[in-house]
Amino acid sequence: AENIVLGDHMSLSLTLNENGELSSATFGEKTIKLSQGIYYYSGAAGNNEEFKNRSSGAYIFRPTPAQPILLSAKGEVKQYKGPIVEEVQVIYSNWVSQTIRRYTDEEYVEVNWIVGPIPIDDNVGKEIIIRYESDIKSNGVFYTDSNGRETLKRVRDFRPTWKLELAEKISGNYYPVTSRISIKDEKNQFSVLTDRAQGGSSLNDGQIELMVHRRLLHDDAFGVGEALNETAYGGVGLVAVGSHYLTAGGRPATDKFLAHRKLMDSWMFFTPTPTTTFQQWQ
Amino acid sequence: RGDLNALRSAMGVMQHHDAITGTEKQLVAFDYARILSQGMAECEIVVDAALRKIIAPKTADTEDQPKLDDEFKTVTCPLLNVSQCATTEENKSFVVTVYNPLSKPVTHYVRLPVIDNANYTVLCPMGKKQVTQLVPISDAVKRIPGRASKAEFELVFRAKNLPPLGFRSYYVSQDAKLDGEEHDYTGGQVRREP
Repeated sequence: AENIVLGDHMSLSLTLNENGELSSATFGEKTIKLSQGIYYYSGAAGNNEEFKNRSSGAYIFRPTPAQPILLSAKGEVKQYKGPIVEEVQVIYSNWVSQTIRRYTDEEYVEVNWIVGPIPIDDNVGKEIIIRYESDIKSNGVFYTDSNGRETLKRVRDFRPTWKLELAEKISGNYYPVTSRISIKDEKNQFSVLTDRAQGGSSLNDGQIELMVHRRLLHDDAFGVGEALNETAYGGVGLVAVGSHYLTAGGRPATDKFLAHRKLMDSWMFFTPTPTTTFQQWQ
Repeated sequence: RGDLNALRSAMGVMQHHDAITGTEKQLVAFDYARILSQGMAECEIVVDAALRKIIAPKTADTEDQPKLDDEFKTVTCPLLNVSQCATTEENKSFVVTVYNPLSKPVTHYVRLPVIDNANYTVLCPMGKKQVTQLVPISDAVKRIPGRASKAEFELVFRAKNLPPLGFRSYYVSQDAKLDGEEHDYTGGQVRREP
């Protein structure tokens, strides 16, 4: 029942609460309040005959108007420290868990998440998000990349070429995130880098959220003709495993290089050497 | 002889928006996975041949010098994201080759699934011991449906300053003993903490 501190105060330190959720982070000289939660939106379900009855499905994200439900309220926490990496493994339930890692020589935080198989016993489709909340005064502005190339400015509830009246405030503010999403104010910048394309948004100032997995029970009538209800081994729902990399306060070039590192990650190849000694191999 | 075009072709197919966004039917999703997996397998053959050519071009032809074990191929481990890799789990010694596809030097953190909480030695090509760490694998990973692995730990080390568009190989062994002359390791640099 105590806070957990990872890292040192020289380069990067993280404080996590007793549930293994991030509560603050110091990146170099910059300290930001940072909290994190894993939630789900219930997917809208309908007969698709009218707009208002359109279901959430493969093509569209359409949450019900209710607030997302917190999945990371209480976790079982294990912490490991060593010369290369410090990590905190947190299990929230039998289908939601995460590991937060801090490598000694690096200026980023790795959040390795595992989500699934998403339960559907209640007949409700679920769209799982990870939400990061900071004290950055982003003033309705956030930035997402465009296919890993140009970073584009996004303004909440706004489009640059027409007057927007959003009927659906959540999905209407979602954008594709191919490699990163950022918010900033005069003092700080906070970015989340992804290891794959995800949907993301900043629905409130200081917030970043990314959708990591979804399982839906209705077709959205846009052409695929089936619900996005994937199963894998043994017929159970799919498990998604991935990482977010958090940076803050750093130079913009640091984010870009980290995005390159993660999107074009090193490849590993393995060769068994049962009869070759090190000297022979050398 | 591997067919590089198998992966090229798969990558071409995967440009379709269905593959990018997941708007395909489930049977098509499975087929995409099949095509991609076959492409990767073909390229594995090419990588194995290329590495053999680079690492042991002469030794294979001369009797007085040893050669790489012919019967053991270089493979990838596509299930490393769930901490599963037959090569690292079943062998007491193996070589990890890390390829850097970027045009800048990078440091990569290698995480290898291993079964035992044992003493592992990781040597760079110059024979220098690398700092290693064993981290228990999360229970959440171990219970992922379909994961077929006995690995309980991940062996972590830094592959530092990998050359741009190049590779470096590391020799990993369980309780390795070096023949002949002892290498002069920097005492404080070699640490291992479970």
